[in-house]
Amino acid sequence: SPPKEYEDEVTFF
Amino acid sequence: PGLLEPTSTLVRVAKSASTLGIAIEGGANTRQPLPRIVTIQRGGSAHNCGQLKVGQVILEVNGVSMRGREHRDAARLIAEAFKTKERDHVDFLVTDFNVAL
Repeated sequence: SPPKEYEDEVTFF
Repeated sequence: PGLLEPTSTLVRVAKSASTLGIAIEGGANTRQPLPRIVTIQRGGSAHNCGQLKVGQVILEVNGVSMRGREHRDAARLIAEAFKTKERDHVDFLVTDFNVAL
């Protein structure tokens, strides 16, 4: 399963 | 046979505002392996362009594939594409289907 720390990463530009 | 063919669309976003005005989520090694647009801010370049939509998946930026790029790497490429003075636009290849082509 995917690494937890990446799951909800959102970047605004 | 009988499966939907994912279609991709090339969208050219002119740098018409001081910000691109989108937010993305996902990237390699997440549940969303290609970056997906989650927000389009009013007044930003993307909103002014009128062709990008929330939910679209970004396949390429200026011809560079997003496949295999983790979130920060994909985000860096998009930020650099908007920042560079070499072009007055950013080309996005997007798909409305949430799949990796």
